[in-house]
Amino acid sequence: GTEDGHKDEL
Amino acid sequence: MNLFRFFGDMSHLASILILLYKIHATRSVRGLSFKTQALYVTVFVARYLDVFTEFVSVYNTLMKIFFISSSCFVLYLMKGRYRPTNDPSIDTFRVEYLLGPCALLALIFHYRWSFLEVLWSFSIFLESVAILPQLFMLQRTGEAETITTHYLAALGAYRALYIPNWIYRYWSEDVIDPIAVTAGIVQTALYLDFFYVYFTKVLQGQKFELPA
Repeated sequence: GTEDGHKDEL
Repeated sequence: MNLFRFFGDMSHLASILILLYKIHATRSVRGLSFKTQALYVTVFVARYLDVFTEFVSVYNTLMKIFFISSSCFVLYLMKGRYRPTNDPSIDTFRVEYLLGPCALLALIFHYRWSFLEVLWSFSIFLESVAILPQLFMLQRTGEAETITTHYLAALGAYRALYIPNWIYRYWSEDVIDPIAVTAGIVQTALYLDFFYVYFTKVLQGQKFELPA
């Protein structure tokens, strides 16, 4: 979600 | 995973392979900033500590392990095997001017108040400026080996490709990561000067040389 940002990105 | 991000990651992977090839082919680390490489180790270790706590995908895990191990290997090559070819006297950027402000920014801007999250923010801010010692060195010496400029171009392309990736994600998933996006835009902007010389000189077959 937005709260965690794009944590799947490197 | 969209194509922008995929090719961005591939470009990042390629940049490191080009870097290792440069060191191997010229048997030298001349023209490389140890400070920039040390900052990348800091960035990857700080950000990818979650490899032990979060599982995203096999791809994600393998890439994290690759970036941590390859960046550490480059440091070893610079301070170990190819140490005699490293010239610290031209690598004079003061990294404390980067580390301090990035730590402060991470304490102010983060998504959650936890050790790993603040460390994650720190790594995002630090990555955005980690190339500065290298660009400063280039500016100072006024020239670079062509292979080194290909390394920098691939690294810059990786950052540039993340921007359309974020636009695409905003449009398709309706998610935005303000910390990563802001730092990413700053990071890409730092390459503009370099890209100008790269496109107008190196890709036209000339040597990378800055006007005196």
